[in-house]
Amino acid sequence: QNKVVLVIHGGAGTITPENMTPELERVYRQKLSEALEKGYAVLERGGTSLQAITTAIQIMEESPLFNAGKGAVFTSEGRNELDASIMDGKTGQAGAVAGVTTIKSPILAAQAVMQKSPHVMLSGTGAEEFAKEQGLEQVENSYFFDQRRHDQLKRLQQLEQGKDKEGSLKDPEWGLFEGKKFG
Amino acid sequence: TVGAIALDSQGNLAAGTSTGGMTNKRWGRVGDSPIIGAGTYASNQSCAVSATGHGEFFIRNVVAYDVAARMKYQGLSLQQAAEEVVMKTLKEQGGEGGIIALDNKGNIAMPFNTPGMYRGYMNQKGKPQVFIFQD
Repeated sequence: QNKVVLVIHGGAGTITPENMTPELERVYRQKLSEALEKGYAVLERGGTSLQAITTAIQIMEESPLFNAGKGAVFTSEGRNELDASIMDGKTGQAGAVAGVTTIKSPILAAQAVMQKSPHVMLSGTGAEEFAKEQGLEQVENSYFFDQRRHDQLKRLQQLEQGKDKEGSLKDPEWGLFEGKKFG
Repeated sequence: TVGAIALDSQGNLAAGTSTGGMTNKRWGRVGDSPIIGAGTYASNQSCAVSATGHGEFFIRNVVAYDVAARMKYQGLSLQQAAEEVVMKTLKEQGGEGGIIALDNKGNIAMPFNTPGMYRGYMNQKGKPQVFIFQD
């Protein structure tokens, strides 16, 4: 068997020891390790690289710790809109979805676009209709709701309107936002 | 944003990225995550890449494909190509973020120009290696 490797990321930004509690750090490390172990197990069993990455990504999509799937950030209208893409290095085939709101696992939707349609990217309600036809699990948009993310949106909107005079951006919690780009 | 890249026992690479975009976004804004070549790319002839960060910069610089192209056309190693794109090209333009990259020999690069990036890898040593800060 050739060498098998899995690499993952869960976002980048203003993440420093100063704005991370030991407990939160432990939880992040635990979830990243779980994604690596489950994805790598697929490779060890002889599974494909596509199967390994979708396994690892789904674990992170289902965790509110990361800005993807459950726990994704909110749009200005207060709902979650998700994007995902996938590419197969062997065939050069690729698939993507953008602005979807009711597909439980966007990465599986991107994979379905790649493998079961002649297209590369589908967006919005059309992508959702396609995913439904493919039998992918649908959820209410509220499935992705996370209180911490919702509070972040409200605080950002207050800041924009000049109503947050306490300087919320100095709060350590804000440091966990990705580069303060709020994504 | 989350992402994963892998090399399987058949020598095949794959890359995937999934995201919620950015907080308070309007007008149907789309970042780099669903854009093939910007936030995600894979070719067995070069590498697999998944990106995270300030999407507009990653789109303008076609970051994921740029790493592969530097390997293919300039003969750079994975590490050289990834470092040049993230720590030079992207940073010079004010683009913040990072990538994970993996070549067909199993070499790994995880450069980022922000204070931290949640990241990790697992290989034949059989134990997950996880990093968060600039360590």
